Amino acid sequence: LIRLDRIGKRYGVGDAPVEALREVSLEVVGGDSVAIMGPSGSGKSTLLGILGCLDIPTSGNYLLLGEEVGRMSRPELAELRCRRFGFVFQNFNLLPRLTALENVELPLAYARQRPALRRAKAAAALARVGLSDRMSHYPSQLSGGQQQRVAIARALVNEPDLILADEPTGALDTVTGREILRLLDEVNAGGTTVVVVTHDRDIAARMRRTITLTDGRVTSDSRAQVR
Amino acid sequence: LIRLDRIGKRYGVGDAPVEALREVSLEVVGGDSVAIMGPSGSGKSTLLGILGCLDIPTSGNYLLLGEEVGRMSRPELAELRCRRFGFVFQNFNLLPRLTALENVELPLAYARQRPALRRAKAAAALARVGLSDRMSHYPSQLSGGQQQRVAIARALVNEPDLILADEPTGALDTVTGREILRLLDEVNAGGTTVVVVTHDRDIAARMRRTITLTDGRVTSDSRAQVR
Ligand SMILES: Nc1ncnc2c1ncn2[C@@H]1O[C@H](COP(=O)(O)OP(=O)(O)OP(=O)(O)O)[C@@H](O)[C@H]1O
Ligand SMILES: Nc1ncnc2c1ncn2[C@@H]1O[C@H](COP(=O)(O)OP(=O)(O)OP(=O)(O)O)[C@@H](O)[C@H]1O
Ligand SMILES: [Mg+2]
Ligand SMILES: [Mg+2]
Repeated sequence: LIRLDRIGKRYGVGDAPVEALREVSLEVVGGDSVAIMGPSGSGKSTLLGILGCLDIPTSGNYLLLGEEVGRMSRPELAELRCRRFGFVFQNFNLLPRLTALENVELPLAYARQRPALRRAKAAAALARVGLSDRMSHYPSQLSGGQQQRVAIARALVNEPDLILADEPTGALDTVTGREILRLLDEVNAGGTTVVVVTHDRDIAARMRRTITLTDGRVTSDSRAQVR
Repeated sequence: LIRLDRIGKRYGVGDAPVEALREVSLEVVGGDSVAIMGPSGSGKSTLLGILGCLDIPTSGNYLLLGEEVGRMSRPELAELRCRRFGFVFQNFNLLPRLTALENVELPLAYARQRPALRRAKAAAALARVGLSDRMSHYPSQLSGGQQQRVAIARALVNEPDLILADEPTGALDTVTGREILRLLDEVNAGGTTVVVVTHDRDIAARMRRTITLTDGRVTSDSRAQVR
């Protein structure tokens, strides 16, 4: 599904450039479940952004289903992101002036589905993350964990081929977190490729494969022994 | 130090009011270390906001060092918050147009310290959280865990009497998280009262006392057995 070939990402800050990613080469098989771990600042969110076509590498190639992403047009990339990817960002990225329900409907609006159908699908997604009683709340009226769950519902509502989730249970208590992980298992069992950035070894243990980043490089890449 | 007497907090959303806190009564002894746990949406951040005088209860009384907080004037409350409390918010709340160093200096500016001294103290606080090489970065140029650490440095820089931290290690890998917890231990050993909202039982185990909230009520309050 995905092939990264010597991907690099450099940021220039003043006179001290930051090499967030260096020579990252890896392949992701469709339908797999992958955990990305590593210390704070090691490049995990940056890698996820590149995988999701939200960010452009400064060097290397990204092939998606054999096609060179760097050569796609902006409309093609936008289409890809909206229709085929689902994102859970580390800071949730909810639109503050939209309710929880409206936030979750957003990917469906891009896919041009009819309002009644969009509303029903968004409501169903919010029910799956336990927030049926918070649909009309604005993000500022939701707890941290509730905002995170709205972001998760939004990532799932379009039934994407690939889910990229940055610490999807970071703001959740253990019980709620487990429900979300079961939800991701279900989605993965249905064929969706799931890539999760996590600091939690227990979460990584549930994925079939764990990639570890240190200082922008892949320092280990192991399939789980027992599954 | 702190006494909450039947504190309630109600939000009105449309025609469905949310009782975020109900009849919460508890005392906090100066110098103690307290963990607040509970499911997503149980009222932890709301309780922290009331303890930190950032939010006003809809019922009940809050006594701080015997003084009724509800009767304090707005300038008195602002003074209290800036000089005597340190906050780590669940979403960090860094000012996007200030660098890491400038964000950490902010509480010192309120305390009207001289620029050279402020800069030195802020730099020292950032060094304690391992971010000496990120001082001129803006929040958007920092990883999630780095932003969280800037928020922690900002909470400590004024050497407050009370630290209120909402999931202070949520975005951190295990190693970095442990360094932050050691830092909080040090601060607590120096006499600062530390109140930490956390979903992590290992973190709660390090505090002398754990309060559990469920649906806005205190459902358990236990001192750790062994310390
Ligand atoms: N826009 C930017 N400009 C400059 N440096 C940046 C920018 N974005 C990220 N960085 C730097 O790149 C490095 C990697 O950042 P990234 O967000 O990928 O880390 P991370 O592994 O997700 O960390 P965390 O676990 O703390 O979220 C960090 O050291 C960060 O300071
Ligand atoms: N401004 C508001 N208006 C309406 N309801 C609110 C508002 N702020 C919070 N709430 C509701 O109050 C309840 C408690 O919120 P709070 O943020 O204290 O939860 P929490 O325990 O911190 O949760 P989490 O672990 O998910 O961060 C939630 O159900 C939330 O939806
Ligand atoms: Mg990150
Ligand atoms: Mg909270």
